[in-house]
Amino acid sequence: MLQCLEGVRHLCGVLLKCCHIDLKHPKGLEDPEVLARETVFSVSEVEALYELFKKISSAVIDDGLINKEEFQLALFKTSKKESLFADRVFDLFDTKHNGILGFEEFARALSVFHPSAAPDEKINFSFQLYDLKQQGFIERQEVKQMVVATLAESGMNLSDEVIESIIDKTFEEADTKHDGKIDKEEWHNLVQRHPSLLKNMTLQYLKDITTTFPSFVFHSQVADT
Amino acid sequence: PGDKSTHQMNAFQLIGMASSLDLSGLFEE
Repeated sequence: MLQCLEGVRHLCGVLLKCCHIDLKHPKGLEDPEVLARETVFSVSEVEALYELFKKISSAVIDDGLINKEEFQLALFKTSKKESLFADRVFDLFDTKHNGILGFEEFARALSVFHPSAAPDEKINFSFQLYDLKQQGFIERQEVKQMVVATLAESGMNLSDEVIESIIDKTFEEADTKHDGKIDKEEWHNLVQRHPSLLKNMTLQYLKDITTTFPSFVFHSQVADT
Repeated sequence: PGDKSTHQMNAFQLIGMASSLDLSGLFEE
């Protein structure tokens, strides 16, 4: 009996210890240096980005994680707006596929949008954005779905005939292998011919993140080099 | 160019123009 009580006390102790550790090191900014090494951000930028992350992740539930509602709220200042693109972007950020974004997922994904990120990273991300079914190629039906959804979201009106003709012309240009789909190589070539297709893939804000969130210096754990 | 009519755009340019895919909202108050 005494041994049993001793066991329970030990278990409680371990649990309390775990809770204490969690409180001392809230999940999120565990090792800014690792993230800085593996992304285009400096340590200071990672820490400033964490200030943004804390703001967004506490908007609805203050749990140190960003759910889809908080992501939409930050993007559009309303969680009511329906956006196929915002959904796609969230899903691509959510590399653990658990419906929520941790800081690491958030920072790694935003790194692609940094002005200094490699163009190939931006091209690959944009390809994934349009590859709705994640089959490794963009199908005509996926393009149509995106065109129809984005036109509806923006209140633009184009007849089905016009949409079909735009998609026909797009595939004539992009689908150089004539197999009815756009693969990564064809997408790469199309983007080279039309660099404007990547215009939403660069966020100038990321260059000034440390001045936008100067409060990171109060929480900084590491001296930047 | 910004004044390109929708008929001259390819589907992806049209999507880019019509969609609200602009993550800068994340940084704005």
